[in-house]
Amino acid sequence: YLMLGRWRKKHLTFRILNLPSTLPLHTARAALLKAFEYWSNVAPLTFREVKAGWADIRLSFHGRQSPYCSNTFDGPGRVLAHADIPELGSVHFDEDELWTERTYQGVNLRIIAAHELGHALGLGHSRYTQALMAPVYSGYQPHFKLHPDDVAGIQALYGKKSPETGDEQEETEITVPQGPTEPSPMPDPCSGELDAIMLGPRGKTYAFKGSYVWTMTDSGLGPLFQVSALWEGLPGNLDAAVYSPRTRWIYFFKGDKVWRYINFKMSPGFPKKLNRVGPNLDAALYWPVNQKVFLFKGSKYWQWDELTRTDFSHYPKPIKGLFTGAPNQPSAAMSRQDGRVYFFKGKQYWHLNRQLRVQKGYPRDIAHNWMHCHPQIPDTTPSGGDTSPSATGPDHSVTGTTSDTTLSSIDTTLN
Amino acid sequence: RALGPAEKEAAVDYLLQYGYLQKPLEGPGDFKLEDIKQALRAFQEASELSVSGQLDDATRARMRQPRCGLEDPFNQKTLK
Repeated sequence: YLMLGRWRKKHLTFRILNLPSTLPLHTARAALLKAFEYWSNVAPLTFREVKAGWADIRLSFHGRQSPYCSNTFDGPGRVLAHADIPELGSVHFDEDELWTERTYQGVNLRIIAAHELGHALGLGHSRYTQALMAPVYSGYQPHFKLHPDDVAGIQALYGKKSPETGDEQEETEITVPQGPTEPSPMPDPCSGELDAIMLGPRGKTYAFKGSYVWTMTDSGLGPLFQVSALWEGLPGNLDAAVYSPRTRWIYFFKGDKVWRYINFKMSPGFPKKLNRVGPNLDAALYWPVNQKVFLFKGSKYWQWDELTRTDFSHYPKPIKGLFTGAPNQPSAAMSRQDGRVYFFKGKQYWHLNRQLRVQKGYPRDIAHNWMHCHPQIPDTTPSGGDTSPSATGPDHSVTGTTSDTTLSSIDTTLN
Repeated sequence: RALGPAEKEAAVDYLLQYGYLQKPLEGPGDFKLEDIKQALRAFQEASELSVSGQLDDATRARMRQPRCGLEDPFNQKTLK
């Protein structure tokens, strides 16, 4: 590998200025976001998307000539993209290429974007022809991953991803037999009760039921996957799931155990035993307003700070004391990045505003408003308008976003 | 077959564009044949091709492959 420079900071912003016409917008965006993830998975770098204003790294597509770039492109083939070294941040793609994803045709946007981001982060071209940072595009690879030379290069610039720190004294490491388990039948998203729901990394909303998980977007549902196919080592029939943008950790709860992942990789030492909160939780959510994780069971909740040793002597507290109008014993819960909270129970859900009060007109039907189910019998519950949930958050961030709200005042309110 | 001047010129342009040939700051603008051969050898070695210093079919095919627009850092010194 070759090092061309480095950023003097490790938390970088990026902005996608335009997208290619050859791919659906969400596919192109997903490819670009994934490209950042390859690097943040192996180095202590974080990337946060901004939708306006200045960003450290700016991605755009331009043709043969651009008033904003002195390096011309050459039409289809040959030069595909170029990027500036740190700390300039321009990443340009030739808009005349056939940008594709998940196909051997055309040029894979995700792989080329990862290569150019390597330049933007300070890597030059690698001598290894199989490395991502090799100068010549070697084609689409369905199981693409960084070459050891790419990893060594980025870690030479920014160090290795540091060991995770946290409130690990709270739990005791346990061993769970990893024997094969019989998956439950594939559930119908339009009926029955959810086990858990989570606003996960990159603004994706996941629903869990039995042995299966699927994503939900404004336009429809993703395919159903077995939970263990996405999160290796994780059982089905979960009690609760929550993602913390603050730490990028995903927590799954079942029985008296907790599993912790970053993206789809389990943290070392997990699963652990839940010692300080009750077993068999009902639901969990992360509230961005105070950056705390809330755990629910029966009519009570615990408020947990992941990064400090939480004093649980005043917990659990009654749900109704904080979440006005929310149901006891919820089956699932989640919050949006703007602080709105949703509780799920049975076939219904409740929407709470930032003041944690249930909005008028709730509960409503989960199947109709979240699962895109259209029953033959007309649904009499109101839906749509600006109170309808959006399955995807408005701010898609690779590493999550944090709220600017003054935490001390919120904590006072909570206590 | 004998290469035409356009093919030779395209190859020199490639070597120049991607950093295998360095335009001298002083003296005549033309490259010496030995400079071009040395640049070809560096390109072939970095591309895991047979190192001949000749503009053969494999080398020209490699030069036609889609790639990144940034320069390569490979020369005899860095490869060594």
